[in-house]
Amino acid sequence: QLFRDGEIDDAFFETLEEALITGDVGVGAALQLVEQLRREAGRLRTRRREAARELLVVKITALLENPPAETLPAAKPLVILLVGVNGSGKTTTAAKLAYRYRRDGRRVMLVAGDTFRAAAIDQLQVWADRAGVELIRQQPGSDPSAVFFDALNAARARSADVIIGDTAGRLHTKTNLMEELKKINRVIGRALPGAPHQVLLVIDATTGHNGINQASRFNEAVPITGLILTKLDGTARGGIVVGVQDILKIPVCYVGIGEKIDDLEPFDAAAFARALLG
Amino acid sequence: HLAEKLQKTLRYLRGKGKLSEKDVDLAMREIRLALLEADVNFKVVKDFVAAVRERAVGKEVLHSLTPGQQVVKIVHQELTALMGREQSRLLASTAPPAAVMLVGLQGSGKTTTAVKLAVHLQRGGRRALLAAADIYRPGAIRQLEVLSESVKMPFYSGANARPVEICRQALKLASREGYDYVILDTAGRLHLDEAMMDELKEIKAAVKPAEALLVVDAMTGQDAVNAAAAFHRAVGLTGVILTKLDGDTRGGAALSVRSVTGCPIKFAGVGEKVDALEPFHPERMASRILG
Ligand SMILES: Nc1nc2c(ncn2[C@@H]2O[C@H](COP(=O)(O)OP(=O)(O)OP(=O)(O)O)[C@@H](O)[C@H]2O)c(=O)[nH]1
Ligand SMILES: Nc1nc2c(ncn2[C@@H]2O[C@H](COP(=O)(O)OP(=O)(O)OP(=O)(O)O)[C@@H](O)[C@H]2O)c(=O)[nH]1
Ligand SMILES: [Mg+2]
Ligand SMILES: [Mg+2]
Repeated sequence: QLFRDGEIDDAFFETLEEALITGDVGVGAALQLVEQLRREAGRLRTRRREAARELLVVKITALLENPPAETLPAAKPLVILLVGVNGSGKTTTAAKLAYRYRRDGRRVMLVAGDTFRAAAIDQLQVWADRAGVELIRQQPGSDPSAVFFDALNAARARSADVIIGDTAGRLHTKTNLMEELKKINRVIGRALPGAPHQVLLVIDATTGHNGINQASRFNEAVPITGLILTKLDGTARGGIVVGVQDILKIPVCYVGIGEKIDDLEPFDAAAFARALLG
Repeated sequence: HLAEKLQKTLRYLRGKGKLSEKDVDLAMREIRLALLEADVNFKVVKDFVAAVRERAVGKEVLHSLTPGQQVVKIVHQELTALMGREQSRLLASTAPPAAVMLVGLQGSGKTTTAVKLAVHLQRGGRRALLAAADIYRPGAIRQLEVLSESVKMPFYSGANARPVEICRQALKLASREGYDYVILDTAGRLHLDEAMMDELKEIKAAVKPAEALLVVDAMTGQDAVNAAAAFHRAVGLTGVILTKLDGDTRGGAALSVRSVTGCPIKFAGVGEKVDALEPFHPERMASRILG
């Protein structure tokens, strides 16, 4: 009922701002989007709310639309690294991705790059078994860079098509942990030039403005090639990915919509934009 | 920084005696933006700003302060008052052991916090049993077991039992062994999941916990009120623990959760190690939110 058809007035724009802010788009992005919409709606002389709303959906969709798929030959093996703050859903998502690639007929391997957190390797092992893929792992407490170095060599020897690496959760404010991530990235590149081909930042859909800091700081440490928005099956609308586009053009690749192994979907910008506005 | 922003907005007011409605309107716009940027819930901000506005209009500006500083002082006081008093004690039971139930959304920090609480209790001379009631998440039981072992805390997990039964058995064991507390680590769940929310109600009815604590990630945005309200309705919370405060999130979720549940925020998780638990400081949180 936010967009029941009618005249466009200040109250209408305020309800739009509220929808965006409560969707966690971020105050800056929300105000900017509505300001742009005011001008555009004015230029187009649209007087109907429905038309203005549609304009906003189109705007947000355009912001989030993924660039066309690369026409470069796919790297072999394709190396994907999952990174992000604590509890965002990296381990579960690593398994979901592995399962997805395996269902597509690829030869997939998972790497237990979280050698720090209690039972992190056990957790990923259960998932790897469910996904039907092999997990490359070492003792808890091992140096994650060493784990990745050995894993890449092992995976190549076994002709894996896709290698998916899970890493430990880390707050972007912890310099030593961000240094560790840089080292993992360097070491992977040394083991296989060009790798990691994808570094995906896993963000919880309930995240507020901090998601912008996360994207910015993680990207400073290792170039982030894509975002994965998890827990979109909850009530949070995950608008923070819009806020992130304000400072970094990082496409959203997938969304996590549950705790089961097939609860991963490719990102649909238009559907997301529509749901965001409620 | 809010005080500076307000000072820029109100700089023409230098030397005025009282804050007029117009002065306050200008200031409230900045306050509102600051709180929204800090992730305080939209509706909570609206109510808060209205309350502060009321207190600020006609207020005498102290000689030692600029009008901007005067407004910030009122906001800070109001925010601190809303955060509640410092209350970082776990309620005990008249008939020990007292059960402490940890609940919350997926990944908020419950399992880690369970062990932190046990360590905290031990420092206060109380013995706690850690019970693994999350039978769903792969490796969850093992995670609690490893953490418990790392601090030599007693640990209980049921063999092939449902969570309600695990909690009942844990309580029985704790009673036999003379523990003061049983800390129940439950599975992360969505408040939308009726079956899982029913499970929490069942556990609560079975163990009659002295504490039902909502564990909330401090980076949570606008959605904090939805989850908090739902968990409170389902379980009847007695307190909140805010985790991952060692990051750079402003933590406005604290104000949102507090206003919608009325529960005290008892502790702050400030790191991944099992000793990274602090009493929640309302005044410090108020400053952090204001930026
Ligand atoms: N509802 C829902 N829960 C999810 C989703 N993705 C992950 N989870 C849950 O979120 C919790 C945390 O997931 P993990 O995969 O352990 O997160 P993580 O980022 O690896 O955590 P750390 O390694 O500790 O930093 C688990 O309970 C998962 O089941 C999702 O898309 N929807
Ligand atoms: N930096 C930091 N990390 C924390 C804190 N509390 C928990 N964590 C981390 O957050 C992640 C999730 O913690 P868990 O204890 O597994 O969360 P949970 O609520 O039990 O997760 P589910 O059982 O899947 O719902 C882990 O990587 C923890 O180490 C904290 O206060 N600070
Ligand atoms: Mg993990
Ligand atoms: Mg847990």
